Amino acid sequence: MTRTIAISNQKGGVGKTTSSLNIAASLALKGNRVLLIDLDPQANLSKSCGITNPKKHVYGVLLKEYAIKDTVVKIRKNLLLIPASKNLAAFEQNSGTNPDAFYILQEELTELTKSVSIDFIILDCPPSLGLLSVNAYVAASEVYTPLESQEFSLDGLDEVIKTINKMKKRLNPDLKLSGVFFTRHHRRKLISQEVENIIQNDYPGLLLNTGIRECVQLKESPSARKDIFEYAPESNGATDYRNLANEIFNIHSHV
Amino acid sequence: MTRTIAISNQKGGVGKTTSSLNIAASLALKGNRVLLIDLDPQANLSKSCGITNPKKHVYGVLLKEYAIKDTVVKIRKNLLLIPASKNLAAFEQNSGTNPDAFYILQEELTELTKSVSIDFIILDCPPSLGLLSVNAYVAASEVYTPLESQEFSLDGLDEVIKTINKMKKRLNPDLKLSGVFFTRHHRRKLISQEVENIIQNDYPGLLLNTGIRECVQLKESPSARKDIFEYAPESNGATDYRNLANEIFNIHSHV
Ligand SMILES: Nc1ncnc2c1ncn2[C@@H]1O[C@H](COP(=O)(O)OP(=O)(O)OP(=O)(O)O)[C@@H](O)[C@H]1O
Ligand SMILES: Nc1ncnc2c1ncn2[C@@H]1O[C@H](COP(=O)(O)OP(=O)(O)OP(=O)(O)O)[C@@H](O)[C@H]1O
Ligand SMILES: [Mg+2]
Ligand SMILES: [Mg+2]
Repeated sequence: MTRTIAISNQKGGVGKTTSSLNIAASLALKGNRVLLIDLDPQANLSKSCGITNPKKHVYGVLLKEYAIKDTVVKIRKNLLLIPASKNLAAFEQNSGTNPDAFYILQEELTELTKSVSIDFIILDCPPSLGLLSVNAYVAASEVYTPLESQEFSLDGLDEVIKTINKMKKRLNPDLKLSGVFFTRHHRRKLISQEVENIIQNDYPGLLLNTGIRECVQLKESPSARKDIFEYAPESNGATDYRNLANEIFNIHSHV
Repeated sequence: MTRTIAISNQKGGVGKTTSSLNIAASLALKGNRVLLIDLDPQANLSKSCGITNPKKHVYGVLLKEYAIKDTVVKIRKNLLLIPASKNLAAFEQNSGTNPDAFYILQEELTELTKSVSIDFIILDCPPSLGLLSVNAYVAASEVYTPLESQEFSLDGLDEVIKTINKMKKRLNPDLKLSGVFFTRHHRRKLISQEVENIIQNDYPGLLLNTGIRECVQLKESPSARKDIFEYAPESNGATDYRNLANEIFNIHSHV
């Protein structure tokens, strides 16, 4: 039974890519077969895995130019990647009055998982609400939203919730915002605690227990083309993402 | 002679708003008359100044519903703000095939500075390349781009340079990328030094001397509706933004 997870927040630079890679890497290290999909034309996830200018990529899949199977790259044991490329931006700009266009990713993934055994699909989403995000929200059953522990990130959360409710109503009744988690967190700081209180008040049960602390090795590891567990296994970043991956693994309320 | 400065980077969450507010506040503290303009529908700058749901705002100005003078709010001594509102997003979505629409902000500001003495106009730009950014690039003569000291921010810089060259060629020959500066910087870290070397190699003279270090008080101060100099005058954030404002003040090569 494949769990399809979207890591999504329309705000930029909040840790979607860092979280996608390291949650996936942690799940893979625990023996799960994980497929990462880079849905961002910026292709940061792909570059973090050492894939630049791929011949075959997720854009070609969305245009139905070739089979999704042809795009899958093995990153390491148990960890596969479907990379993005710059031209993916063209798909995003498509104004999408054709509702078939919302379902392409879901259909391709359903097809793929018939022949390839996959435990987790992790979708790294772009910071926008266009056709790529809609495809992610249609394909996914669970959404996890990274948030900065700062006051204005709550407005961003409201926007995510609104979007997910719309998607749920119109396109994918199985979609659920399964959790939100802090990134670049300073746990003992007053601002973090205030934001934490507000979320726990307004959305009981939504905030995951694990917060990802500010950790410079998380910023460095993409340059080494490594996830945090290879790059700095003793760092706070490794500890936090291991705990976060465990927490997500153990969430069964997504059914 | 008013210097009109755009703080711009199409990447999200890199410190545009934090920099706009604190550069402006520092210049104001030194006795300059500064006008801040919030050009982001997210309106984080306006909220940081305690302005939510303004009756008159920059969207109304761009629609020519009322005079720009009617929107100006005094934040503190020497510091004025033209706030944004959520409906500003409607202006952004305008596909802008009407070239007059690119010049509205410039014309309104030219009009304003005839009757109001202003030394610096600071434009806080949104993380996108739409009609709002174009208006900023047409109105401004100097662009400063905050960058994360991480490898992938260099791709973002290339994109900024491409965009500015296009604007310069087609719409505003006076536009110049006057400098880039690191934000959330960890100075002694290897990754920061590597990125620094690459920028200094590829774009000699572009990187400003001042980098803004990671400083949690910069993240907290908006919740207090204060700039860093009021909130935490002894912090690294205050020191760094004071130095950055001085460096920008002393740049005369923008002419
Ligand atoms: N916990 C952390 N500690 C330190 N740096 C971090 C942390 N999380 C993310 N970063 C850094 O913050 C920046 C933004 O992170 P990331 O690219 O993961 O965000 P994103 O939400 O995917 O951005 P985008 O919206 O552009 O896709 C990167 O430079 C990254 O290395
Ligand atoms: N030097 C710093 N130290 C610590 N936190 C910082 C620093 N600079 C910015 N931040 C925090 O990073 C987040 C993003 O900053 P900011 O809102 O200024 O970026 P932005 O580029 O304006 O984002 P957007 O693209 O959404 O407009 C905020 O939570 C802010 O408080
Ligand atoms: Mg990303
Ligand atoms: Mg901003």
